[in-house]
Amino acid sequence: KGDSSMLKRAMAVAQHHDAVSGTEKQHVANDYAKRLAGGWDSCQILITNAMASLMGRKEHFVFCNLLNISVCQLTATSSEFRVILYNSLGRNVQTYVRVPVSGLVFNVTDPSGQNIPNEVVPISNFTRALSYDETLANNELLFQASVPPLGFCVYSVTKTSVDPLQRTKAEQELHRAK
Amino acid sequence: AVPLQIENKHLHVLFDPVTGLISKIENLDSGITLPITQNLYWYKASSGNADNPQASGAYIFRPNHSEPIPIAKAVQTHLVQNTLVQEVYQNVSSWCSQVVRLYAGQKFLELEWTVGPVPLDDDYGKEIISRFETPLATEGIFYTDSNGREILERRKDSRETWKLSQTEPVAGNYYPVNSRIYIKDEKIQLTVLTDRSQGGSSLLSGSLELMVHRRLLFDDHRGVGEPLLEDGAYGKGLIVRGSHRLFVDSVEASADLHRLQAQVEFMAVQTVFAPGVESPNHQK
Repeated sequence: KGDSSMLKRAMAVAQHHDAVSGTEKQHVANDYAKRLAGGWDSCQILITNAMASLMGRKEHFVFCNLLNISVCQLTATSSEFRVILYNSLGRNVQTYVRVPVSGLVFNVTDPSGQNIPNEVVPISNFTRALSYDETLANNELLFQASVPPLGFCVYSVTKTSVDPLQRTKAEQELHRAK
Repeated sequence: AVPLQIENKHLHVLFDPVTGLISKIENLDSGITLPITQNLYWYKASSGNADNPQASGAYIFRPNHSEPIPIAKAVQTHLVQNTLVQEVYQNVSSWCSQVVRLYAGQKFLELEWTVGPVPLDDDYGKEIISRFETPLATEGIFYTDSNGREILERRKDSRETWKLSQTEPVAGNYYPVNSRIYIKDEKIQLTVLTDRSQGGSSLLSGSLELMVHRRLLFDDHRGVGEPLLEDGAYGKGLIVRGSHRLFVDSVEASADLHRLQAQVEFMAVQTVFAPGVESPNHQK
């Protein structure tokens, strides 16, 4: 059962005690972090339920909390996956999506099934150093998404097999970038 | 010797060939060009002095000197240039790096900084800032927001309702920044959107700074009983990664840009993944 009240409570406690400013002892800071993480876990179930309801079927949704350091096991290890974007603003939003991947060439299709431009860029050494042993990906896939107001859209990503010439070209591009 | 540059249809950003730092931002829509330097610095935290035993700590920001120290005067750079994104990677030090990023079609420049673990082997607590310096004649006036709603004018070494005797030239001019800070002259405005609440100030005419990280060795005796000295998961100190978004435009056009973009940052698009693909795809 999804429940947003755990996160609501954790946020309220954190705000009341100025938790982000560091004006608490370390073991209390650790407790605040634990409460927030527990609250977010519970919210993920709520979001999963909501998305399943909107999409009309149950799905195995995956949340990648470490995307800012390019860690996401699903996208890094799968040859096909979906990126589901939810926009809580009352207007259309254009956003760039970056997902860690292992591969050089991908097909990305938008909600209407059209292929859209995408690029593969290497994960920087800065980021690699942060993610320690958790990074399974070599590169990041980048594409622009358009998300409708107060709604969601699904982009599908497929790793494509490449001919040797294409692979060599892509590898050279990445090598140059690195 | 050839300066690095990145450009989309709205912005052109130039980097100094010697230092590797940003040297100029040109708004191609309005024709405004702003010479600008941005670098990361650190303030040496006070442990108390003869004037006042107050140490810098969780509650109190108190550098022991007014001039911040650059983490590096020149940075190692490399450029990644693609159609959708152009990035300049700046390697500032072993514990500090930054990516200057320009996506196709976007009207702002993104600076993604990664700072930490802050070293303490010299026995100095450190408060790390990102400082922007421009020739804008701002005369100590800058603007900070209150949760994105009211934007307040801040005046260096001054308070609106009483005569201030400034005893802390740096900390006494720092103000909370919830989502944005800006400086402007009669024509040009430089706005920085933050991705989290930070402290910020403008200590020199035309400059603007934001504190991005701090790691301290002393308790400030205001009730915590501990220095702000988090070890993090790997026992070496916390590493923080965040971003600043820069707008350079006319004073008249700036509010329209930063207000809309701040909504996008605050109510950010949520990303969820699922295995497999589907056809037809969904949008609802």
